[in-house]
Parts: sequence; C-alpha cells; structure tokens
Amino acid sequence: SDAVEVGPGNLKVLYSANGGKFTQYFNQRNQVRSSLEQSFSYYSADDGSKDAWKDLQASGAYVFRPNGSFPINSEKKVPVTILQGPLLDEVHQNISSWIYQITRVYKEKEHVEVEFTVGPIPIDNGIGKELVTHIQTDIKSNKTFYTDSNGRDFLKRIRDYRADWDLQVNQPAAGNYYPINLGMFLKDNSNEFSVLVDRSVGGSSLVDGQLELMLHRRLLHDDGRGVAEALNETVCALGKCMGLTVQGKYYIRVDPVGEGAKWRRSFGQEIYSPLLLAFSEQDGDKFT
Amino acid sequence: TTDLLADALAIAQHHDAVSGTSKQHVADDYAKRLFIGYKQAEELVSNSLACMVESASASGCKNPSINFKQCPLLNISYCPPSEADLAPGKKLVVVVYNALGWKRTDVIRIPVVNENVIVQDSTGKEIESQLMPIVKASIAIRNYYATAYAGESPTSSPKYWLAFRATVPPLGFNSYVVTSGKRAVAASIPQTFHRTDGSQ
Repeated sequence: SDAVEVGPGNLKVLYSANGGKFTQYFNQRNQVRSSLEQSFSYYSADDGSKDAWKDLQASGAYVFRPNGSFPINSEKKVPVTILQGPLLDEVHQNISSWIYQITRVYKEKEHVEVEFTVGPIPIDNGIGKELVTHIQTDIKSNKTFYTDSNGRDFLKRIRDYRADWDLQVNQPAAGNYYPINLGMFLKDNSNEFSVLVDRSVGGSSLVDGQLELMLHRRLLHDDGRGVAEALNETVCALGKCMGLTVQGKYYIRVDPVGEGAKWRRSFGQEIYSPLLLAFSEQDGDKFT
Repeated sequence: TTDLLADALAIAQHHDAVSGTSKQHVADDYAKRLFIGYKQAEELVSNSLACMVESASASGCKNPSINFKQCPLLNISYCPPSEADLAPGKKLVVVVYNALGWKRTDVIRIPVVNENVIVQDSTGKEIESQLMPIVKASIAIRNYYATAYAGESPTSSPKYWLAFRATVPPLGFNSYVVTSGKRAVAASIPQTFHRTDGSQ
C-alpha cells in the first residue's frame, strides 16, 4: 500500500510512495528479489591547509583527499513523476537544484537504467565537492567487491586490505576507491548485484551490501601533482560561463549468483558500441 | 582523408584526456579535435550507409543519392533532423546500424515536436511506439549546450521523446520510418502521477 510498482515487463521496481525512493527490485522471471535503497552525498574536498598528515595535500585532479562526507536531502521528500507506457516506464526525480535523475525500466530488459544529470556543482561556500551516489542492497558482501580492470577482467577487492602488503589505512574512502571503466559488482551465496557504467568514474564499496559511484567533481584547489590548475570545469555560452553539467547513465541488475557475468560482458559491449542512428527523408510511400 | 580519426584516436589514448588531468584550455582543445574527427567519420559513415541502403534495393552503389544526417548531441535531446516539421508528403527515415556481432533489440528514442506520429518498419508495418514529455529543465540545458558545443541556437523545442523498439541484425542495419500528420494509435502520452506533499 505504500509502494508504486514500476516496470511494464518482468522486472519490477518498487518505489516508496512516502519517500520517493526505490526500495525493491524484483524479477518475475527468475524470482530474484533484492532490497534497493539509493542516496546521494558529497565529499568535501580538502583544501590542503590542514596539517593532519604533514603533507598539506589538497584534493585535486590526481589526488582524492576528502575531509568529510555530507548527505544530500536525505530527510527531504523528493518530488517524483512516474511515466508509464507500453515500452518503458520512467521515474523522474528532482533530487536537488543541481541533481536530476531519470530511472527507466524497459519491458524487454532485465536491468534498470539510471540517467543522472548533475551540475553545476555549487561552490559558493568556497568548498570543492565530489558527488557520489550510494546503492544499498541486502547482499552480504563481507568487505569484498569486484571492479573491472580497464574494461577487462573483474578483480577482487577487499576493503582495507591488500593481499601483498600490510596496508595502513589513513584514508578510509580514498584508500578503497578504484577506477571504474566498465562496472563493479557484489555477491553473496544467493545473488550478485552488478552496476555497469557508460563512462569512467570512481567507485567503491565502503559499506557491506553497498556500491558507490562518483558521478561528478568540482574542485577549487590544485593538488600540486602536475596539472597546476584546479579541476573546476566551466562551459561558456549565451554570454555567460557556468560550471559543467554532466549527464550519464549507469545500469543496475541483480542475478542469481554465478549468472551475472554473461550480462556484464555482453551488455557491457553494447554500452560501448551504441546503435548508430542516421536520419534521412523520403518521398511518400517510396520505401527504399 | 588518409588521417581519418588519427588525432581523435591519439587523444583518446592520452592519459590526460582519459583521466581529466589536463588544464581547461587543453581539455577544450581535446574536445574540439575529437569533434573534428567525429565530423569526418560522420561523412564517411553516411556515405557508407547510403551505399548499403541503395545496394540492398537497387543496382549497386556508385553515387548514392540518399543524404544521411546524424545527431551527435542526441544525448542532450538536440536532433535537428527529427525535430524538423516534415514537408507535406515527406517521411523521416531512421537507419539503425549495429556494430556488434550479435542481433540486438533496443529501444530508440528521438525528440519530436509533434505528438501525431507513427513508426513503421521497413516493410511499412506500423510498430508500437511511445511518447514521453521532455521536461523543461532538459530543454534549457539542451539550448545552452547546443550553443556552447555546436554553435547552433535551436529554433524549435521538441515536446516529446518518441520511443520505439528497433531490432538490428549482427553487423547490419535496419530502417524505420516516422510519419507525421496522422494520429498515433500506439503512441500515447503515458499516465502521470505527481506527488509533491506525500499524497499521491
């Protein structure tokens, strides 16, 4: 009674009518079910002025050095618009004035497509920000997650641990971040939870059952490692310049354990080889 | 051209371009050169598609008469060929090419200004389609970025995404025809639920 069901095909995603967030993923074909909870937060970028580690290191293009994490609208109800049709359902969420999200569930697909539009990241308080989204599931991942290796094999990562040396954890977030070019996944004895991306992002699993993706960054300080400029991208048009707005997609799917690899490899290829569209005109019924 | 995509391929492999660790003016230059590469490739692809399409029905391909256009800014819902009001008696042809070695079925979405549209497959049979309103915020972003990146000020604003299912053979193409002027049977504006205060 508290949920809105979205999805014209086998895949159903439940949205809480109360909070406007998705709560559950259910595939009617294979009966896979998982809780899903999404949230947004940002890491405030270290400006390099503190002497905490005696290296005066600012967060910049090369070095991810957050000094705090702040949830975005975690308590606020988000306006939701749901569009339902024969081919796909869409859920529009205006998360904040600079975060807009469209979630799509297709009739003939068994994954959820999430399109994010983020930016310009506000910097009027003088603090650089690195925006992340968290997707929490009920997978019992036990500190273990898997990330692709430059689009190739998925490698096992264990939080706060390296197999070949004794790791001292000074940066709990940055020390567990990995480059994500294709995707990452979690698994337990029952299910696999996979996320594939359409662009290179940063990612991690800092909490069991949770995957985290960094969607956009806007920084005000140079990290002193070579760029000699802050990562503060702007776009100029119509007589004004503003911070960059990015738009991208990621894809979510839950499979029975051992069955996710096929989707990750085949759909991963499709993400990076999109169908090419070409347009022309023709006269009347002259079908070439 | 003999150096087709040479600059673009070089840039795509440079660690600064991949990771974003370049100065803004360098990133701007990368974007410009990538787009130059894209435009050159677009011409080649358009001619190739024209040859493929014509040779499938006529007698080979010497001087393809079909002129294909692409929509590199479709991601920001900017696609002049699909947004234009078609002249009387004209139909919009969408050729969909699949570069992978297996058959694919996917939902294609293009912006349109008119809700009175139907989609036909290459045999002329009408297929199921769906309209979704384009949100105003997207139009503002689209106009800004179309000006910034393409130097074009959009003259019209599409109202809807037209979605239809395309099936494309391995390493091949399929074509679909969008016709205006007739009330769509299958395409419809979906139900909308809006909640702002907890009530549904």
